[in-house]
Amino acid sequence: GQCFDCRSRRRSPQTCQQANLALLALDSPFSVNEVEALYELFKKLSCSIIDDGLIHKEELQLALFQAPYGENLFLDRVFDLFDEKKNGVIEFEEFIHALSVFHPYAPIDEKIHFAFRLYDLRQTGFIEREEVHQMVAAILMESEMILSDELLTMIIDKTFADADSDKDGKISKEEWKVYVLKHPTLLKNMTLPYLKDVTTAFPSFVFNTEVED
Amino acid sequence: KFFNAFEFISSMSSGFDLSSLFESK
Repeated sequence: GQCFDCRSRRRSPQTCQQANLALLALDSPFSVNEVEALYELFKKLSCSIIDDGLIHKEELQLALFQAPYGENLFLDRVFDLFDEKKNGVIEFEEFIHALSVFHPYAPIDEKIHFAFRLYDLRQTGFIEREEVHQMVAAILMESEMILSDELLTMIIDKTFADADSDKDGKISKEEWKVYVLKHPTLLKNMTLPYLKDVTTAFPSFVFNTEVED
Repeated sequence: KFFNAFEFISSMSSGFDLSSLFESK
């Protein structure tokens, strides 16, 4: 539907949508054309299973794993972080907000914070040993790899010896920051180079745009 | 190879790799 501002200014729905996209671009590292190109991606994802203009968890799962079914700890966390309003669906605005963090030019602090929230499964404000254990165990199961409990404990011990500097058995936000700055490869997944040339990846936005960057 | 739990998680979990959103276009 049209927003109040556009109704009161008697703008057409098309112009209204352009105004909303322009507003979203203002508050993100994306240009208006890039937001429009991402809207093409959003439209495609949000109608893949339920055609309602919102991304449901199954649709995100389908896009990431080529199959909409099955429990996945990581997908649950990613979806939860995208879904700011916690209403079980991802709206376009939420999609842009979350993808902004993955932009190559997004501030590193935002990437560090987002990654922390991904790993803080129970949202306690700390990354705890059990959470790390749970994530490693989930990957082992997912990839059908076998690792002895002894080796798994050793890996987690070593990781905590390095990351948990006050030795209280959990990693705080501050400890996490120091740790990832020492191991920047851990933030590799937090940057999507595709976002730098999203207009080339989704050229169909050109048919809908009224704006030239 | 993986002596760091987070390195293992970030490089092995497909759910944390959003690049496939763009590859599936």
